[in-house]
Amino acid sequence: TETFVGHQVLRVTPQSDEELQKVQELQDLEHLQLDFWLAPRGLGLPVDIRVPFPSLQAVKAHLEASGVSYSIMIEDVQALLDVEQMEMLRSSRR
Amino acid sequence: LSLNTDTFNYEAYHTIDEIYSFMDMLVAENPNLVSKLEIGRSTENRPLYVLKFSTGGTNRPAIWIDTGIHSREWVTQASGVWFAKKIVQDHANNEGVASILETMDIFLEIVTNPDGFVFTHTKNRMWRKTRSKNSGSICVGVDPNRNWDAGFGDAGASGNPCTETYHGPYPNSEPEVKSIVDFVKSHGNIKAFVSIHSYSQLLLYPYGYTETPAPDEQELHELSAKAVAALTSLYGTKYKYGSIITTIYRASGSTVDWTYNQGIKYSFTFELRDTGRYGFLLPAKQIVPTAEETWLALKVIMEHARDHPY
Repeated sequence: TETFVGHQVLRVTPQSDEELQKVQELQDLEHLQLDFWLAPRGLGLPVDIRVPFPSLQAVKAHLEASGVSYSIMIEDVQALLDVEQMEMLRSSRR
Repeated sequence: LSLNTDTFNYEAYHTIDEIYSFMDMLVAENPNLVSKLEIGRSTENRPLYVLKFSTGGTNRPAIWIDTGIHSREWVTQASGVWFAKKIVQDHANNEGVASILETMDIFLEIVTNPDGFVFTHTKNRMWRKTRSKNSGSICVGVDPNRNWDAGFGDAGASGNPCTETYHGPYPNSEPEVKSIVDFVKSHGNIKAFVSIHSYSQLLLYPYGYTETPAPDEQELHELSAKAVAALTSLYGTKYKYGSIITTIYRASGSTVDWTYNQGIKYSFTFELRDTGRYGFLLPAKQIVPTAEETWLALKVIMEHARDHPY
């Protein structure tokens, strides 16, 4: 089973064309193995990116270097998955 | 496992076996209303089941609802289960959609992408696509919402099998898509088609592959406004609505663009909760509220389809 330990979901809300372009550039960086939960859509609209742990530093550096602010929507994806799994087990036992 | 659909836990996520077992129970409990059709088989040979809700008649005008075409969007399959039970309850109590069932049938495909759904439970919770092999690539799967014959392969889908929006080698290459295409064509009397996704709280209508407005745009827009108002009335959940291309982005080969081009005027796609706190990992306690509010919007669309025959 693929684990998502240390993966984070970052939220970026581009406020200018430059910021939008910086986020779009990430889509082309295939080696980072980013998963765009919400793809870039336009100015003021959130972009949610699941970032594998090994790519976190590179992605954050890319955004920070360009002055693009972001927030961490999900701190550790695996932690949420564990909760989900536990709830399912509890529910099936019930 | 629950023994009947009254004791089934609607506030939890379930495996495919549990959902298929739920469907069998629902059919067994309501033989005069619900039947289960197998419209095809998936890439990995899983049955593609559709629940038919009908009070009789032959080839009545019908409403189609599908959930779970993107397998990781678990709140959609879970909502589909809730919808199925709700239709039965409304019929029994002669309320809600009971009046719709007097003249129309409802078809509900709860697990539209079963291979992907099983994969999300066993190997990769974040899997979105089908599980078909791609010749010449190590990457697996096609985005079943880019695989329809409506602007297929144009901008708004990817030709790279390793991306999440890979459109596939040709239109309807995915059996999960082809089975619905064949069903819709052979039925010939589907009047409303609603495909349900998550997340981002949107109600969308065609088109996604072109900026040309749909000929019925004004009516679809007004109907969307009513549906969204009904949805929001329950818990205050905020939705946006509009055409796919103007509200989110260009998307080619999508489901409802194809259905609309087939003459199904009331073609819509939903994006359910949330707006980004949990994404695809929506807590199970939000399943029922999500389904309840969505149902109000669905009912508006279904009633409009009933009251505006074409």
